[in-house]
Amino acid sequence: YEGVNTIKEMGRSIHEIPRQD
Amino acid sequence: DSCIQFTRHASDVLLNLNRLRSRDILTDVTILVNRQQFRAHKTVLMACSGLFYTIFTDSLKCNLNAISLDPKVDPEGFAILLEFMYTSRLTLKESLIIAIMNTAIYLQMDHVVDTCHRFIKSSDPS
Repeated sequence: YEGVNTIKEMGRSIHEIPRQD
Repeated sequence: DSCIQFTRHASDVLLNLNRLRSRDILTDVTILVNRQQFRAHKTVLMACSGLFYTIFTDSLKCNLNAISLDPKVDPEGFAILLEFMYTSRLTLKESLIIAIMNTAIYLQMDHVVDTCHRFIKSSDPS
Protein backbone atom coordinates (compact mmCIF):
# COMPACT_ATOMS: atom_id res chain seq x y z
CA TYR A 1 0.00 0.00 0.00
CA GLU A 2 2.89 2.27 -0.75
CA GLY A 3 1.97 5.63 -2.26
CA VAL A 4 -1.53 5.66 -0.71
CA ASN A 5 -1.93 7.93 2.30
CA THR A 6 -3.11 5.58 5.04
CA ILE A 7 -5.36 6.93 7.80
CA LYS A 8 -5.28 4.82 11.01
CA GLU A 9 -8.79 4.33 12.40
CA MET A 10 -8.46 3.27 16.06
CA GLY A 11 -12.18 2.83 16.67
CA ARG A 12 -14.27 -0.33 16.44
CA SER A 13 -14.42 -1.65 12.87
CA ILE A 14 -17.25 -4.19 12.94
CA HIS A 15 -20.31 -5.17 14.97
CA GLU A 16 -19.96 -7.35 18.08
CA ILE A 17 -21.68 -10.74 17.91
CA PRO A 18 -23.79 -11.23 21.08
CA ARG A 19 -22.82 -14.03 23.52
CA GLN A 20 -26.28 -15.45 22.87
CA ASP A 21 -29.28 -14.27 20.92
CA ASP B 1 1.93 -17.88 36.34
CA SER B 2 2.58 -15.97 33.14
CA CYS B 3 0.68 -15.15 30.04
CA ILE B 4 2.28 -14.43 26.69
CA GLN B 5 0.23 -12.31 24.33
CA PHE B 6 1.25 -12.53 20.66
CA THR B 7 0.23 -8.98 19.70
CA ARG B 8 0.13 -9.63 15.95
CA HIS B 9 -1.88 -12.88 16.24
CA ALA B 10 -5.21 -11.29 15.11
CA SER B 11 -3.69 -9.87 11.94
CA ASP B 12 -1.79 -13.10 11.25
CA VAL B 13 -5.04 -15.09 11.54
CA LEU B 14 -6.81 -12.64 9.21
CA LEU B 15 -3.99 -12.89 6.67
CA ASN B 16 -4.30 -16.68 6.68
CA LEU B 17 -8.08 -16.49 6.28
CA ASN B 18 -7.53 -14.24 3.26
CA ARG B 19 -5.04 -16.79 1.88
CA LEU B 20 -7.67 -19.51 2.30
CA ARG B 21 -10.18 -17.31 0.46
CA SER B 22 -7.84 -16.65 -2.44
CA ARG B 23 -7.13 -20.40 -2.72
CA ASP B 24 -10.87 -21.15 -2.37
CA ILE B 25 -10.17 -23.44 0.61
CA LEU B 26 -13.23 -24.11 2.80
CA THR B 27 -15.12 -21.19 1.27
CA ASP B 28 -18.78 -22.12 1.72
CA VAL B 29 -20.82 -19.44 -0.02
CA THR B 30 -20.97 -17.52 -3.32
CA ILE B 31 -22.23 -13.94 -3.12
CA LEU B 32 -23.86 -12.80 -6.37
CA VAL B 33 -23.74 -9.06 -7.00
CA ASN B 34 -25.37 -8.31 -10.35
CA ARG B 35 -23.34 -10.51 -12.69
CA GLN B 36 -20.23 -10.78 -10.50
CA GLN B 37 -19.59 -13.68 -8.12
CA PHE B 38 -17.53 -13.65 -4.92
CA ARG B 39 -16.50 -16.75 -2.95
CA ALA B 40 -16.18 -16.30 0.80
CA HIS B 41 -16.44 -17.91 4.25
CA LYS B 42 -19.84 -17.46 5.90
CA THR B 43 -18.19 -17.07 9.32
CA VAL B 44 -16.05 -14.15 8.15
CA LEU B 45 -19.05 -12.49 6.46
CA MET B 46 -21.13 -12.89 9.65
CA ALA B 47 -18.35 -11.55 11.83
CA CYS B 48 -18.16 -8.36 9.74
CA SER B 49 -21.69 -7.67 8.48
CA GLY B 50 -24.97 -7.37 10.33
CA LEU B 51 -26.86 -8.37 7.19
CA PHE B 52 -24.88 -11.61 6.76
CA TYR B 53 -25.15 -12.30 10.52
CA THR B 54 -28.94 -12.11 10.19
CA ILE B 55 -29.00 -14.27 7.04
CA PHE B 56 -26.72 -17.05 8.33
CA THR B 57 -28.27 -17.25 11.80
CA ASP B 58 -31.64 -17.82 10.15
CA SER B 59 -32.14 -21.58 10.22
CA LEU B 60 -33.93 -21.43 6.86
CA LYS B 61 -31.05 -19.62 5.11
CA CYS B 62 -27.89 -20.73 6.90
CA ASN B 63 -27.38 -23.70 4.57
CA LEU B 64 -27.67 -21.71 1.35
CA ASN B 65 -24.44 -21.83 -0.69
CA ALA B 66 -25.33 -18.86 -2.89
CA ILE B 67 -26.80 -15.50 -1.92
CA SER B 68 -27.94 -12.85 -4.43
CA LEU B 69 -27.69 -9.29 -3.19
CA ASP B 70 -30.09 -6.49 -4.14
CA PRO B 71 -29.32 -5.38 -7.75
CA LYS B 72 -28.81 -1.80 -6.47
CA VAL B 73 -25.55 -2.98 -4.82
CA ASP B 74 -22.43 -1.90 -6.70
CA PRO B 75 -20.11 -4.89 -7.32
CA GLU B 76 -17.00 -2.69 -7.01
CA GLY B 77 -18.22 -1.35 -3.68
CA PHE B 78 -18.92 -4.88 -2.48
CA ALA B 79 -15.49 -6.09 -3.62
CA ILE B 80 -13.80 -3.29 -1.61
CA LEU B 81 -15.84 -4.12 1.50
CA LEU B 82 -15.12 -7.85 1.13
CA GLU B 83 -11.41 -7.00 0.87
CA PHE B 84 -11.79 -4.86 4.03
CA MET B 85 -13.38 -7.80 5.88
CA TYR B 86 -10.34 -9.96 5.12
CA THR B 87 -7.58 -7.33 5.46
CA SER B 88 -8.81 -4.49 7.79
CA ARG B 89 -7.89 -2.06 4.97
CA LEU B 90 -10.64 -0.02 3.31
CA THR B 91 -9.58 1.37 -0.06
CA LEU B 92 -11.34 4.70 -0.63
CA LYS B 93 -11.19 5.70 -4.29
CA GLU B 94 -12.70 9.17 -4.75
CA SER B 95 -15.06 7.92 -7.47
CA LEU B 96 -16.32 5.01 -5.34
CA ILE B 97 -16.70 6.40 -1.83
CA ILE B 98 -20.46 6.94 -2.13
CA ALA B 99 -20.92 3.43 -3.60
CA ILE B 100 -18.80 2.01 -0.77
CA MET B 101 -20.80 3.88 1.87
CA ASN B 102 -24.14 2.80 0.38
CA THR B 103 -22.97 -0.81 0.18
CA ALA B 104 -21.80 -0.64 3.82
CA ILE B 105 -25.25 0.67 4.79
CA TYR B 106 -26.86 -2.23 2.90
CA LEU B 107 -24.50 -4.76 4.54
CA GLN B 108 -25.22 -3.17 7.96
CA MET B 109 -21.56 -2.34 8.62
CA ASP B 110 -22.32 0.72 10.75
CA HIS B 111 -18.77 1.49 11.91
CA VAL B 112 -17.54 1.58 8.32
CA VAL B 113 -20.49 3.84 7.40
CA ASP B 114 -19.61 6.27 10.21
CA THR B 115 -15.94 6.28 9.20
CA CYS B 116 -16.82 6.92 5.53
CA HIS B 117 -19.12 9.74 6.62
CA ARG B 118 -16.37 11.39 8.67
CA PHE B 119 -13.89 10.91 5.81
CA ILE B 120 -16.27 12.57 3.31
CA LYS B 121 -16.95 15.47 5.68
CA SER B 122 -13.25 15.97 6.42
CA SER B 123 -12.25 15.91 2.76
CA ASP B 124 -15.13 18.10 1.55
CA PRO B 125 -16.19 20.51 4.34
CA SER B 126 -18.42 22.50 1.90
